[in-house]
Amino acid sequence: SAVYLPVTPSNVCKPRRLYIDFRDVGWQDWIIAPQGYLANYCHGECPFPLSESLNGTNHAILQTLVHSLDPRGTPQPCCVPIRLSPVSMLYYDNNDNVVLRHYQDMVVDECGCR
Amino acid sequence: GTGEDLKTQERLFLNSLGLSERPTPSEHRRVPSVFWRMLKRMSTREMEARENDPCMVLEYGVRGNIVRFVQDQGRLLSGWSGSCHGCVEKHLFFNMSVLQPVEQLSLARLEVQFQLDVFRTPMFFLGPQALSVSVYKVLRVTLRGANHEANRRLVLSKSVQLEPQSGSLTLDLTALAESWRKPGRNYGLVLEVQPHPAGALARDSFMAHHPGSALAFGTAEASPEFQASLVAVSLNPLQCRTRRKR
Repeated sequence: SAVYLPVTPSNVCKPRRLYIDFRDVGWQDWIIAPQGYLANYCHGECPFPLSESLNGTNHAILQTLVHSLDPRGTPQPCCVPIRLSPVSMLYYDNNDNVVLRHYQDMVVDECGCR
Repeated sequence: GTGEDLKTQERLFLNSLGLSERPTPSEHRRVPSVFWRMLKRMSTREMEARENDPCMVLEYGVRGNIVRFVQDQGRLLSGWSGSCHGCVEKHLFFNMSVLQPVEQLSLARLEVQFQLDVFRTPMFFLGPQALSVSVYKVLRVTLRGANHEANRRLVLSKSVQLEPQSGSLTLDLTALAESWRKPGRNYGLVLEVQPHPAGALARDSFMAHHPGSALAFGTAEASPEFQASLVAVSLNPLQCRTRRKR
C-alpha cells in the first residue's frame, strides 16, 4: 500500500525569494549595474500525488508513485527551475572595457518537479 | 578547502560569463550614456516581453547579446607641432581578442569625439570650425613606423564640424574589426586630424592682422582634444537562444 505523507502547503515546491547583492560576493568593484537582482530559487517537496500546479513530468509522477511505495529506495523528484528569465548587466571586463551583456536564465520565475 | 572550492566555483561562473577571472578595474572609466539607456530599455523589456527575441540590440539595429565599449590603447604619433605640420596623428589600437572565438561580431563602430580646449584655443577658433579627418588602416609595422605612407591605406577622409566646441565622427569598421580578430593581424588605425583649409585661411588672416597673437597664445592653431573608442556588438549563439512558445 502506498505510504501517504501529508505535506503542508508551505513545504511544497515553489519559487522562494532570493535577492543577490553583488556586494555580498565581492563583485561590487567591477559590476556597474545593477547592484543586485531578485534571482529567487526553488525549494520544497514534490509529494505524492503530484498536483497540476507542481508542473510534474510523466516521469516525475511515476517517480512520486514509486517513492510512496519505497521511500528509502527511490527519492522524490527534484524541485527545480522550469522557467527562467534574463538579466542585463553592465560591467568592466578584464581589459577595463565597459561591457553591457544580456544573460539568459538568471531569474527563477517558475519551479516544477522533475 | 572551502576557500579553494569557492574560488573554483567563482571561476566556473565567471567563465560562463565570458570572463577569465574576476575583473579588477584600474580606474572606473566613463560609461557612455547610450549604455545606460540600453540597460534601462533591456531591463524594461525583460520584464514586459520575455517571449520576444531578447538578443536584438535596437540601438544599433543588429543582433547581439554583448555590447562592448572598447578602449583605445594606441598612442600619439605626432602632436600639433610635430612632423605632420599642423596636424595631429594618433595610432588607434583596439584589442579585439577580448571577444571569445565563439562570438559572432555584428557591428564595430568607431566613435571619435572632438572637443576644443577653450583655454588653449585662439578666440577666432571658438566659432563653428571644420576639421579634416583621415582614417588609415595600418597594414604592417616596420621600422619606419605605423604612420609611414607605405604602411597604411586610407579608409576614410571627411570634414567634421565642431559645433560650437565639440563634434563627433562615427565610422562602420565591422569588416576591418573582424579581420583584427585573427592572431597577428591587428595593427590598428592611424587617425589624422588637421584644421580644415578654410579654418587655416581664417587663421592666416587673423595672424596677419594680429601679429602678436601667436605669442600670446603660444600657438595659433586650434587644438582639439579627441577621444576614440570602438563600440562592438557581438552575439554568443550559445547564450542567446530565441524562446519558443510551448
